[in-house]
Amino acid sequence: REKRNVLFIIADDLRASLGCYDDALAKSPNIDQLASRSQVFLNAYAQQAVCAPSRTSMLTSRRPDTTRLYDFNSYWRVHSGNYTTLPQHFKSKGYYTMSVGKVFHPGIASNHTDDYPYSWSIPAYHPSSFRFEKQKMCKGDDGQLHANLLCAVNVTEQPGGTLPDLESTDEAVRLLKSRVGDGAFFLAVGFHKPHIPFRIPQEYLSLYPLDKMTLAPDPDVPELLPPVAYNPWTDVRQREDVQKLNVSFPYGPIPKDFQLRIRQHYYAAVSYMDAQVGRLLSTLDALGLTDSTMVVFTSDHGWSLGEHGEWAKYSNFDVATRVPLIMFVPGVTAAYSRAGGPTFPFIDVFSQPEHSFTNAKVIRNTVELVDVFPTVSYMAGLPAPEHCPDVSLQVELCTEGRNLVHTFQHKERG
Amino acid sequence: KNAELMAFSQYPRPADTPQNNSDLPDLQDIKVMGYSLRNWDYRYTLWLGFNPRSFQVNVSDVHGGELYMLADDPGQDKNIYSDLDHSIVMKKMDALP
Repeated sequence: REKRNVLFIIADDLRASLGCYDDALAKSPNIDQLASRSQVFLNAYAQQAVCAPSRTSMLTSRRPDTTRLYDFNSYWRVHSGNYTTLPQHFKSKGYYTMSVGKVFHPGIASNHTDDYPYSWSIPAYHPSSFRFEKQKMCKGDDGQLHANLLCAVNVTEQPGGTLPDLESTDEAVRLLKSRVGDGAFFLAVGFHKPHIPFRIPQEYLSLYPLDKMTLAPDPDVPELLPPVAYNPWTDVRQREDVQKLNVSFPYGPIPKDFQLRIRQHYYAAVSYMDAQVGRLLSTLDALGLTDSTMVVFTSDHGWSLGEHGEWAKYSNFDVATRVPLIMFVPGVTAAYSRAGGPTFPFIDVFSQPEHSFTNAKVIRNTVELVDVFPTVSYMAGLPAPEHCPDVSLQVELCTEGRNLVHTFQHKERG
Repeated sequence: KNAELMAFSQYPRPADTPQNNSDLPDLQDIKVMGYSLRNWDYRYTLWLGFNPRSFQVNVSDVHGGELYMLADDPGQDKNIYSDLDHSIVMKKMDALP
């Protein structure tokens, strides 16, 4: 089988609020366009709804009980086992592997190096403007800067006149250009949005007028929910604008007008991130890489937008664990591009807000993020790892997921 | 569809009731682990005692349970765990890897 390049895109805290997942409100034309040439897994789930455990699980294809990482405070190679990662597998097969933005969870969880040099051919890139992310960057009604949850900004007024995901996209485009005609590559791009705070270009709010926003259909804490299952979304509470609401701990609720604004900002953050995906995909076209590059788009977990009275991940609810999972395999999920014709032209959501697509193929059966490693490996032309034995702490390369290759070859039954 | 295909997730908690570190407890503070299995038809979750030093779960130490039948309750708002014949489910779970 021929080797394909891989462009692996991972969003942060993105639930399946996308047009291609039948969310009627979401404006995500570039991801929808990708889905129109891809296989779309409608029921894909993360193994734990928080960043570091989920990313480590997906990238090693081991469940949290095998990585033994349930928080942010240990590095799996020294804490549980020296497990091979997805990019490391590609690197070991001669690929040039690169990381831009948040792919591994930074810090101790990836040895303060994003698992370089095991996983990557060059040190991981992080956007310099991310250091401002949790600082007072949001102009309030009083004209002062605050560390708010809702943080739509004029980008030209931000430090450096940029934002982290804009910088990451610039760097990813630069890396793609550098790899043209230079051997197989695996480029992972981790976007920071729609993670809180919603520090996003302010123009994206106009896509979601407040009078068109609705509350979650089930905004109350379910009566028979065991207290242990509930999470009190403390990170949201810590933002200055939420503190001013004097929301009671642990059950809230947040005032309805503010709930609408949180939902507005989340969706706007999705559209902003979608535009960055569009820039990446149109670059593949421009560089003539589309026919030789597999594209994977997913997220580390979802986020509750007020369902069950929650505003966070940190739970086992489907809104927190279900993720988008889209795989474009040129020549398999879509025909090779016509000579000179673009496959993924950039779609400006402001000038074409009603653009719609039909998914190329959908898989309704349940899949998991631990399935990504074997599936991407196989579909890119590499051997997929064998299934792990019951105890695999000493096994460097194996998977606790399933190779979903058959889903590309056969229709679902039923 | 293949109704037997399952997805598993889990989430740790430091206590039975919400407190400041319930969202993201450090390993040494984890006392309970919620294990979920889900398919087309339902999500079933057991919140079980967990030892963070041995990484062992105590299946007889049940701190809570959830069961949502997705055809009638796609938003997972009506927990019918207490209506369930648990011996049937435990027999099924024993057969899982």
